Amino acid sequence: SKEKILDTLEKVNTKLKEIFPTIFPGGEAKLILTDNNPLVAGLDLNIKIPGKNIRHLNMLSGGEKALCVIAILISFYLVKPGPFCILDEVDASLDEKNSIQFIKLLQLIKKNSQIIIITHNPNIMKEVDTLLGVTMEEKGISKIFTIKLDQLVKEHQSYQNLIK
Amino acid sequence: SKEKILDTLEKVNTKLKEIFPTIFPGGEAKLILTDNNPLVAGLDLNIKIPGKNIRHLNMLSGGEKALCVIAILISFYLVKPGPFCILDEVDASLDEKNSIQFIKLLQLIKKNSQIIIITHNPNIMKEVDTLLGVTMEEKGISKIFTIKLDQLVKEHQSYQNLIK
Amino acid sequence: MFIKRLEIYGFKSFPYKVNIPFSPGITAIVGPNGSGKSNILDAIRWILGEQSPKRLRVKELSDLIFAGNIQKKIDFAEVKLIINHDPPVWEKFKDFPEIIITRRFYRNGEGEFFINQKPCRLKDIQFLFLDLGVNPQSYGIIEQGEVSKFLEISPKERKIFLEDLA
Amino acid sequence: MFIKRLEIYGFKSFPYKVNIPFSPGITAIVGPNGSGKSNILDAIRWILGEQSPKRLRVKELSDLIFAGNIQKKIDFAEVKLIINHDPPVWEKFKDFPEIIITRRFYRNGEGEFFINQKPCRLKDIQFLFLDLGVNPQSYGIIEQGEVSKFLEISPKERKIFLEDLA
Ligand SMILES: Nc1ncnc2c1ncn2[C@@H]1O[C@H](COP(=O)(O)OP(=O)(O)OP(=O)(O)O)[C@@H](O)[C@H]1O
Ligand SMILES: Nc1ncnc2c1ncn2[C@@H]1O[C@H](COP(=O)(O)OP(=O)(O)OP(=O)(O)O)[C@@H](O)[C@H]1O
Ligand SMILES: [Mg+2]
Ligand SMILES: [Mg+2]
Repeated sequence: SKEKILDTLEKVNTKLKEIFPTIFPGGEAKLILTDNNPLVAGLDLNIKIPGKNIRHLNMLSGGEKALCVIAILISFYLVKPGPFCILDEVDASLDEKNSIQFIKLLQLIKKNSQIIIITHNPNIMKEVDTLLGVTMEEKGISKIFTIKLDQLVKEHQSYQNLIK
Repeated sequence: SKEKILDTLEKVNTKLKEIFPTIFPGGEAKLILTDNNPLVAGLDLNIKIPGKNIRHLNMLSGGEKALCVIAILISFYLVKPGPFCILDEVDASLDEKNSIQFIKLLQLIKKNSQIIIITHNPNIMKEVDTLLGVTMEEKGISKIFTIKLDQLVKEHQSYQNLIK
Repeated sequence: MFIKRLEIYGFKSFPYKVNIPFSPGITAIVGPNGSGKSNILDAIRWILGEQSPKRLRVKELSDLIFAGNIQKKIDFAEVKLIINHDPPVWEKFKDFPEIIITRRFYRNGEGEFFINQKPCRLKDIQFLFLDLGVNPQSYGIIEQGEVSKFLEISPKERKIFLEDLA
Repeated sequence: MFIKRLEIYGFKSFPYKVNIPFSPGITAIVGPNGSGKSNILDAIRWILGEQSPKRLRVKELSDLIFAGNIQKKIDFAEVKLIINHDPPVWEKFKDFPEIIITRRFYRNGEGEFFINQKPCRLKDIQFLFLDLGVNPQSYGIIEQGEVSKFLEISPKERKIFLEDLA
């Protein structure tokens, strides 16, 4: 119904106002309907990042696009926590600082939603509750094992700094 | 001309036979023409990875696809070294072991071709000849500076293990 | 409500039954390239009702069944989703502290669906999750390489996510 | 032959002239998200003759000119590619140990091209690199997010890369 969509949109934008500046300091993002009638309208995203003149979303860098989507996703989950959230290497294009910020945002929604994340990023691995390893020791056959952080560090050189 | 295409294809496949197994142990890859007449044919890729039954390329994982393309690229450059090769975050989906293998393959072609690579991966940064930093200290304005590895390590916690 | 564990047998690169435990908080799945991580997400989307071969990264649905080389013949693919249902969310299943959803697919193309061991239709599973705004394409499930999709689709398509939320 | 340096002025996020030195071996470009790394690759592809706004990630070519907020008015975008040409590769320029290729674009839509300060046409620059099998779309230039493109395009399109090589 019309009122429901408008009400939900308002709530999401309130959260987005809070979340977006934690990723883009001084930035603003707003979801807007492309038509007065919410039933036929589309949904657009308006962004402001200080010093940047974003005329259309394609001007954003690879990492900036991923960060915008993450900010919207978190805002949606803060408005209505779905039972679970499953993310497959959404952090692949993020730099170190933004991947640390990303896992902090996930902590905001983990109270009400289960999160499953697939990643190669050590900065993310060290902040999660459970680590699941997948291997193909036998060629072509996947096996699962639960791993402790210190075991992971032993196996990979670039995880040395995982030890807190 | 026909002979030229066939001859080049043969050379590339010889190199691919050598390169592909360094990424997929025991694997084989071959580029084949889809028609007897090289002038109208397309180019297909046949791969074998032990224990895996690859019926079509879409079954490959995100990282496996990137690794196949890298193997083909290196084979091309070994057959005919172009003046330069510019790669923008092609390592984003690679795990630690494969990103180290990737930079080793780049070393194979750097004698005859200049390589410029954009990356967030510390395993790659520590093996290159020159590091160029790009920053936006002033909002919206890109500046360039050359960096030394030890300076980079100071700024980023996950680069601690860069020090050889 | 959360996923307690997932059991996979004969689906993609899992010829032997595996049991995958999840935490109610944040679980990270890690491992080398090509080891089978995204196949686990495919298994979850499949049990939530995904029917498109392209979105499951196969040519035909029969490619979902393990196709590698082992002695044993694998005749079907099966995925079980074990959900914690305490406190209850679905009125219909309020007496079940745990709910097991099963999907099976045979080489001859037939599929079977079960909720708590009772045969049902795919629609029943899809309706169950629809109440919660969960479906294989919902905004909370992002496939590998698709993170920027939300920005690249049309405004009309984007609005569907807002409607899911409302 | 290799790229000694690149000079960028007024192009995308570079309002002030910057000089970017490259090594003849391997140069890594690093920096935070959105800092301007891919813009450098866009500058190189633009000077090699790229004409498609979509492939330069803009709506219209005028978006290539710096559009941020600074006092100074930026009227044009200019990129210079300084190439080491010792030993010589191009017969025509065998007496030049260094070759400077310049491309400029004004807000009114006009473009200017120079090779060693002499005006030329875009075609002249494109032909120069064609001899070497280099063009904005060659197999040796892979844009962000496009690494799997070679596997996903049609066999006919893939063959073009083999022809470039032959
Ligand atoms: N029906 C099948 N039978 C056997 N193996 C299969 C089947 N379908 C897919 N596979 C294999 O699964 C592998 C891909 O797994 P997946 O995409 O889950 O990897 P991943 O762990 O996500 O890797 P990455 O980190 O590179 O994304 C492929 O190598 C493919 O051969
Ligand atoms: N004409 C222009 N004027 C000013 N800024 C521009 C212009 N065109 C693009 N930009 C800015 O450049 C930035 C993107 O830069 P770029 O894509 O090079 O980032 P990047 O360093 O590659 O980041 P990532 O690591 O996320 O890929 C955007 O924030 C965009 O606003
Ligand atoms: Mg994957
Ligand atoms: Mg980039």
